Amino acid sequence: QLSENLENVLKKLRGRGKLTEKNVSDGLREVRRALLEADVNYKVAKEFIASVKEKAIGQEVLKSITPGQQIVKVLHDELVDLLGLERSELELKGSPPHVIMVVGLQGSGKTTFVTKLGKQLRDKGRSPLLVGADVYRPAAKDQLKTNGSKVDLPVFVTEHNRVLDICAEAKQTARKNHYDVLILDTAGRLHIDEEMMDELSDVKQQMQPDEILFVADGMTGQDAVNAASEFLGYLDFTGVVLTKMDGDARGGAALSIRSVTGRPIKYMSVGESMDSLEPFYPDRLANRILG
Amino acid sequence: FSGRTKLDDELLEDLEEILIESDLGVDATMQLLDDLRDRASEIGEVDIGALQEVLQNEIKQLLSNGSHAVQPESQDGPQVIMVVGVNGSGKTTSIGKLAHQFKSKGKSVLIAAADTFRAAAMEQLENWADRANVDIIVNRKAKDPASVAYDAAAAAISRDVDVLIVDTAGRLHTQGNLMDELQKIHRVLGKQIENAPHEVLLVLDATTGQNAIMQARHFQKVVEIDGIILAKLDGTAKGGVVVAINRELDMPVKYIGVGEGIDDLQLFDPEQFAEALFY
Ligand SMILES: Nc1nc2c(ncn2[C@@H]2O[C@H](COP(=O)(O)OP(=O)(O)OP(=O)(O)O)[C@@H](O)[C@H]2O)c(=O)[nH]1
Ligand SMILES: Nc1nc2c(ncn2[C@@H]2O[C@H](COP(=O)(O)OP(=O)(O)OP(=O)(O)O)[C@@H](O)[C@H]2O)c(=O)[nH]1
Ligand SMILES: [Mg+2]
Ligand SMILES: [Mg+2]
Repeated sequence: QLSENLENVLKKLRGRGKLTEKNVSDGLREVRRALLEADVNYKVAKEFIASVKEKAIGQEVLKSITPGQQIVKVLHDELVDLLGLERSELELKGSPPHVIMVVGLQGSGKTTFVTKLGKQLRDKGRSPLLVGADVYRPAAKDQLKTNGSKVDLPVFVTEHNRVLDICAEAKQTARKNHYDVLILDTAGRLHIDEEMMDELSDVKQQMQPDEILFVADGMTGQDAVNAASEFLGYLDFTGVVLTKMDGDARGGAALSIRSVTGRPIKYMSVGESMDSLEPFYPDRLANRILG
Repeated sequence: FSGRTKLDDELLEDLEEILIESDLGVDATMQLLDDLRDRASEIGEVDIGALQEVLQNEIKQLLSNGSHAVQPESQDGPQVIMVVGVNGSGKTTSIGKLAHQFKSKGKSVLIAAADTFRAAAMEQLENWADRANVDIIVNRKAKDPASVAYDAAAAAISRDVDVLIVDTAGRLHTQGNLMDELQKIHRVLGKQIENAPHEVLLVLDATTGQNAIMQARHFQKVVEIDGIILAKLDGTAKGGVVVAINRELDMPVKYIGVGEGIDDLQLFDPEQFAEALFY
């Protein structure tokens, strides 16, 4: 599954007995390069390689494989472990209406994801209401309304542009019409835009969401750690969604985000159509990142 | 003592970290640091400030390969600009900004809503056309973007506009049929107006990592890309991947997007960009 180059380099490592520090250092140098080329953050890659090195050195070399292949095995297992061994489900506890808040940078795929998630929840027997809380982007409300009608889901929008009121009114509507999940579509924003980040904190405080999902573009590069940690600082989000994974981006941002926030990756968006939403499989992503 | 250090491993590692974290990528970073190592051995002892300056200059040179503005006056007839890129990169917003810029320079501008696919794409562009105070060709019933491009080109000629800007749907470079569609739009424009599109601009999201190189390569294969609009540079991402793209494909950055407002489009400045990598 590894890229040709990485596979060959690692195959060349010879040795008997135990994995030496030299075996491991040589092998990991190539692996570090592969991680960086896959967009894993520099510091995250450094830390990760160090922990793999520690685990690998001194291990008895297994009979059937080369030291290089063994390093890969340790690496792969560590990666899967870090990405999240367990499948992480959506947690909607307490009494309805439940609230799921969807946040992230501009253009990451939130509005599309909100619709997909609504459809999935409806297909599982719930009664979702999509809420258009993006009052900034031109035609954002139209976009959500159109999406909603495509999958036959109700969408709540208002004439006015007061975000907190929109959320409050949506909740009233949900109670009145027995919708049991509210999915809040928020405007894309920069993590360094204090005013906009405060708006999200206010929404969180008012709506007390069961889940706050950070939607990240799967092709994000080194900057993934910055946005993720800022959003975590303001909102302590509960899960991550990676989008546009139907492309050929390696997805190293996932490792970076997971590493700095510790939050589980809950979904992978794999296309523009409303049923291209998958649960997250850590070993599939591990293979993809390693190339 | 003057507090100078030799070009040692620790110093190189610090520089490596800065460049990689700016999304320059491993190859471009290695190349630049190798050149630096050769240079430094001639210079002798150096300090990190001097090294940074050498790197900045090197990067600035790499990025100074193209004229950075799109010139409407070079055409006799409508200048046609086609805007392409992956989903959510900032195409539609950048077109609104561009239209406003040309308009405020006294040019007559027409926008074509050739994204016939995505929900509310036309409404979004209509809003921008309204804000920029320019006309827009839109067809709610159209399923084929090439037909909108066709109508827009015809309108551009009959109304004798200076600039026609064509918006296209976001698409991943890995979607063969959608890349074919882009080629078709390109062809249709060329059939209507000689040499159209005169400029094809690829919009890249500054937060994108090494995949931007793949995007540039693949889009370049289907339509000749004249330049890049690097959007969302007002965030914390540095967009260093354009250095790698330039080195490999000789594709210049023409504009940068620095916000969501209509005025938030600037001409690319290689010197400023190179300096900002080191903040
Ligand atoms: N190929 C692909 N495209 C996607 C995916 N998710 C979203 N998109 C597309 O990405 C673009 C942006 O999606 P939106 O849902 O509008 O993104 P957003 O985060 O709501 O954007 P803002 O509200 O402006 O911040 C659209 O063209 C979507 O169709 C995905 O998983 N794969
Ligand atoms: N901060 C910031 N946001 C931007 C910039 N350019 C675009 N955006 C935002 O990015 C999001 C996506 O922009 P669009 O113009 O819809 O992107 P697009 O490429 O047309 O998207 P699709 O048509 O869906 O592929 C919107 O929320 C824009 O406001 C920029 O320079 N800075
Ligand atoms: Mg949105
Ligand atoms: Mg668009």
